[in-house]
Amino acid sequence: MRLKKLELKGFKSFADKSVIHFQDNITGVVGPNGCGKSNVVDAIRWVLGEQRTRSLRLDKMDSVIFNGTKKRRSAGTAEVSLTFENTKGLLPTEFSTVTVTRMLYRTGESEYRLNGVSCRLRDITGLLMDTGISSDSYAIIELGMIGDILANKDNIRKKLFDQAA
Amino acid sequence: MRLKKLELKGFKSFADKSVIHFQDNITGVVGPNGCGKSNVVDAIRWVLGEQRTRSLRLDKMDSVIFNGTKKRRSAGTAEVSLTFENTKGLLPTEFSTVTVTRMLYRTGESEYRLNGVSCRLRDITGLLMDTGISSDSYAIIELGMIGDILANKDNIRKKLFDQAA
Amino acid sequence: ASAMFMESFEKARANFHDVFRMLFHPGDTCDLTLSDPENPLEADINIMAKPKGKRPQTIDQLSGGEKSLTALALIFSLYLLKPAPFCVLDEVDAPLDDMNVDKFNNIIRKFSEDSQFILVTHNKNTMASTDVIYGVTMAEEGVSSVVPVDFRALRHDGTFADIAPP
Amino acid sequence: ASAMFMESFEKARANFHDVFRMLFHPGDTCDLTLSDPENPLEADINIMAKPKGKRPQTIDQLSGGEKSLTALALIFSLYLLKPAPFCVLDEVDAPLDDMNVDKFNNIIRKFSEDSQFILVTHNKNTMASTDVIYGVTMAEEGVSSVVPVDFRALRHDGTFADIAPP
Ligand SMILES: Nc1ncnc2c1ncn2[C@@H]1O[C@H](COP(=O)(O)OP(=O)(O)OP(=O)(O)O)[C@@H](O)[C@H]1O
Ligand SMILES: Nc1ncnc2c1ncn2[C@@H]1O[C@H](COP(=O)(O)OP(=O)(O)OP(=O)(O)O)[C@@H](O)[C@H]1O
Ligand SMILES: [Mg+2]
Ligand SMILES: [Mg+2]
Repeated sequence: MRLKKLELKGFKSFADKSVIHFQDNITGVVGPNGCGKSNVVDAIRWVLGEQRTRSLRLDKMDSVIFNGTKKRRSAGTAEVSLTFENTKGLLPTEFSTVTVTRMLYRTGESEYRLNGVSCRLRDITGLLMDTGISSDSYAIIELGMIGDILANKDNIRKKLFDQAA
Repeated sequence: MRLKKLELKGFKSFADKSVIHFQDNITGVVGPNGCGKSNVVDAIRWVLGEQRTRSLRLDKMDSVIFNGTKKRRSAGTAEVSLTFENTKGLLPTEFSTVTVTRMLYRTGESEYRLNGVSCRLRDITGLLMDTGISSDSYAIIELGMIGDILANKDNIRKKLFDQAA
Repeated sequence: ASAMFMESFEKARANFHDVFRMLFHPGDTCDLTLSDPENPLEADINIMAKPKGKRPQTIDQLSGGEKSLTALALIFSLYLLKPAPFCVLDEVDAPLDDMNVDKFNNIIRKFSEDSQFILVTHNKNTMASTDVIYGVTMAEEGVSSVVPVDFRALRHDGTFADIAPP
Repeated sequence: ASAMFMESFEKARANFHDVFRMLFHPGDTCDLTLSDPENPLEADINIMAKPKGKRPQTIDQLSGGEKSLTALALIFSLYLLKPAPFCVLDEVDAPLDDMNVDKFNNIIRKFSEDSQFILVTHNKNTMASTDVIYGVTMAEEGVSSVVPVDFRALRHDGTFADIAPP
């Protein structure tokens, strides 16, 4: 199963629609401090169903919506889509390409879609269940987690082990 | 008041006597992971009287003594000396050069010296009192403290402010 | 359930021995153990790591970079238990010196035959080890956008010479 | 005592405005405030930081590098209140991109007219900004020793071509 692309619009600092193609084996994401790299990582977690605002560096969920600048109004919606190629038929669906989409409106309404069709979060997590892909996967690691693993904060070593086992 | 040199022997990974000259305005300390750079910073804190083992990354104080390798026996003593030039007569002493020394024996005995003469820790802290130099100074900063300042852990911002004010 | 746990744990432990010695040195001492082997499902996972001739009593006595490399060895050991289709690593190379960054990237290159890796980084050696690079930029204040980047076009200041997207 | 505290605090606050804008951008919004101005000796010190056009509600919403730079601005503000004879900074430049590392080193160079600085670093730009470099090495396993280093002699792998000590 391979990634194809990530699309963001209105998500954190990505006010306008942005696309990152993830077709290669090793993709680098670079840029100055504060330009939005970790926001890309947050977007991947979020579209996979992350509900814990702390893991997304937020105090409340609607903080993921672009909140405006001196010259731009805030957005009304945050939308992220992650597209996979269903190589090896790992995903239990007849589609060869699968797009997972999550949207949040400033009103608080939430929407999930699979290949453009409205669905529930559990449909998405159910689809991804045996692939090793989840929002709290041992495969999404940032620098702060290194310290947590060393201190074994909240028994994180056991939690990561249980996901991989 | 200017630094002249730091001498370490038997302190953490510095089994043999080592000298670093600090005569310049900006001195860089470089080397691979685990080679001993932060141990140099610990040595400066320690010779200025640091008693909190946690700030020195230890569980107990005798862990500062070189604890041996596969090919070397552990040391019996840790000794660090820091030498200053008493420019501007900032230090209340007639000496133009002041050397502060701290030793710890594996038996647990401790020794402090000023210019080679045995003294008490309070003589050293008394001498350095108004210079802004102390083991918990706002002027000795490592990467972990950056996180503590951001989280304001144990009200560190107030503690650092009080030292500088 | 306990038996299944122990089977996976023993595999992770064997992986840890291999990966640790790839990231540190062949023959280094390391181990993953359970705080309570009688009660595996409740026990804590303990790490023991002694690089090259050193004798730290706990991993707390290792240097900043050595600790990070040890944590990465654990993460990679778990990854090898069940390779995820993709892994995202956000600036985990920051505490590593040049030699350790190269070891880190070599091990990723090896794993990238089976999984895709996304590496967020400021490190030039890591950038040189990728297949493609995307630059994130805030040309407009406070608004992020993405451009593909030619590694050779990365300027000294971390901004990018603009490249026409493919 | 309360009046003395407020006098120092106002000086630190003014320093913070200056230093923050040196490390970030002129015209950026920032402030140091007390959680309880009526009770300054007991109050917490709060930091407000809004780089270039951004509108983060708390400093927690800033990026890793932006947070580190903000903390450094606070440290330098306190330093300016009462410049210590020497400052030791251990790898505080690790989270910073190239441009911010240069700003960090420029401000240190400025302060080094009054105080000595000791910078532990892995960063090549920081090394280039020093007056002299000491290399720490473990030629013998587990045993540290010190050698003076010529910056040009630093090899790619972070080890040193040996230089005869002066
Ligand atoms: N909802 C939002 N609307 C607009 N901007 C936001 C929002 N949430 C976060 N940001 C901005 O995004 C920026 C953080 O981006 P991010 O953490 O991705 O940086 P980064 O590229 O990882 O930087 P570093 O190299 O320092 O880690 C912050 O400056 C923050 O103000
Ligand atoms: N009492 C001791 N005896 C011998 N070795 C010790 C002692 N205390 C610490 N060490 C060793 O010193 C090493 C740590 O050195 P230090 O923290 O100074 O590294 P560093 O150069 O700062 O590395 P990094 O770049 O990763 O931060 C560890 O490997 C540790 O085992
Ligand atoms: Mg980041
Ligand atoms: Mg260190």
